[in-house]
Amino acid sequence: DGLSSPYFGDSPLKRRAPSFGYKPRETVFSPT
Amino acid sequence: ESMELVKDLFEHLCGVRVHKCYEDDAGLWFDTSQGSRNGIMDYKLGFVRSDEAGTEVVYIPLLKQRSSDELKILQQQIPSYMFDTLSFPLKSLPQFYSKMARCLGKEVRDRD
Amino acid sequence: ESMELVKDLFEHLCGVRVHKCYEDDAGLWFDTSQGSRNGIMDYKLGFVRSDEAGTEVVYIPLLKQRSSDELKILQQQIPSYMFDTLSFPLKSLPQFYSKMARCLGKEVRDRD
Repeated sequence: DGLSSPYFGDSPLKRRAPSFGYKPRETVFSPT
Repeated sequence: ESMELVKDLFEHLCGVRVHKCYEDDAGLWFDTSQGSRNGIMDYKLGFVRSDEAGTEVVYIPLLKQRSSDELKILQQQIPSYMFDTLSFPLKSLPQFYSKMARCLGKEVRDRD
Repeated sequence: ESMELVKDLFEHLCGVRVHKCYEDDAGLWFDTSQGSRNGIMDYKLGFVRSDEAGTEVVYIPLLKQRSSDELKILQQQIPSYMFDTLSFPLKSLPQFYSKMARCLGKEVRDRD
């Protein structure tokens, strides 16, 4: 679902964004 | 440099996730979730500037979305005063964080 | 939403400042400073993916820029193994953070 990162795996706290009324954001990797 | 990468680091390093930060005429606000598998608290942290007292921190716990089971566990983990809005000076912010981290780290046997 | 505001929050809330985050073929890196007025440690945190072992964290203390006085104080605060590069599993990252926070929070009387 784009919410877990290849480095950190799942981030449970990230999934709580809906408690504040918005969708959790995907981790986008900027080209380094 | 991606904002989400920095937020991922802080979630896994310090057990805190900032979902969003925004400013209004009262001050600067952060929508925050803190905790681990034992317990999680959602709250707003506000930073209100005042000339005489320096920056005041406002803590507003968000409980409406929580299930009664979650609240039962939180009530065994954190002191009752942390279920209400609190305000304290900026210099006490690290104590607030570690107090919340210690409380939410407590293992709670589910009674029933 | 400004990256600097989020970084400011984490510096005041958790005593950690991320200066920079970047990715190379080895993995994802964060240039970090942690501590408070009692003592500050600069280090790199690397996150190296490996299929079998999951993500490994690499901790590289940065000491070259530190004065001998600062190093003397740090040597009284943190254990010697934290002056060397360490690697540990991702799940131990919160313990690393709180260990470092506890050590750097120690008041150290300046000997001389």
